[in-house]
Amino acid sequence: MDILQIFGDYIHLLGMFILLMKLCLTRNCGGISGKTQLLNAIVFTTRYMNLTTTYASLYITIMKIIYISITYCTVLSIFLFFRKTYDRERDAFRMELLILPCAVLGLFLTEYLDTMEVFWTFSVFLEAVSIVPQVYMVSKSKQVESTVVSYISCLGLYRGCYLMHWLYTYLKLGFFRKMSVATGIIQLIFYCDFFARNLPILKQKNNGKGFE
Amino acid sequence: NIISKRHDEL
Repeated sequence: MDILQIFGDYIHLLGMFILLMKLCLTRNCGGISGKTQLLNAIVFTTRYMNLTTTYASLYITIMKIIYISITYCTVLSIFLFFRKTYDRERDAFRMELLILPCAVLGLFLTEYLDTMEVFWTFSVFLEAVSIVPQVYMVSKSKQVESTVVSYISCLGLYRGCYLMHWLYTYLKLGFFRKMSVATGIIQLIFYCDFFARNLPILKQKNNGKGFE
Repeated sequence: NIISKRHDEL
């Protein structure tokens, strides 16, 4: 484990925490895509199914439990506690368009035909595209919450750290997982695309206009 | 091996 990975994990955690805090403090989930959070919940559930069977370290086990808990709390906040403020109309991206292709890719591109491995591969692909409903929602409403900007910035940093971590591992140990690196790059491109697309809105915000 | 290495990641 290197510092890049740990920094990435904490930044990821920070992003999820900012989102959950925003939901709990404002009791409002306007502008936040419930579908992206639901996809994240699926990602963590499928990836960490080996939580009880495979033990790596105390750090990993605790972080997995925290990740799953925060994501489930976020999903519950959006779909149960504060569902009255959930913008169903604008969160219109069809999740099955992401889940089904990822399931097919997971099944066919898995390196080892083993249940946990297929689930892992599926989760890696789904994680790469899980931000799509959020990006779609922002582009549909033409408004972007500052929380969403912070959240996506954290996720982008997290992915960047992990990519550097994989590069470091490759240089040091001489191997890398193609699947992780390829999907990691795709994921990072989605985040960059979000910022590139919303640059005009973000600039406006900096000038103090149209802050949502 | 690579699989066990992957368990060290989140």
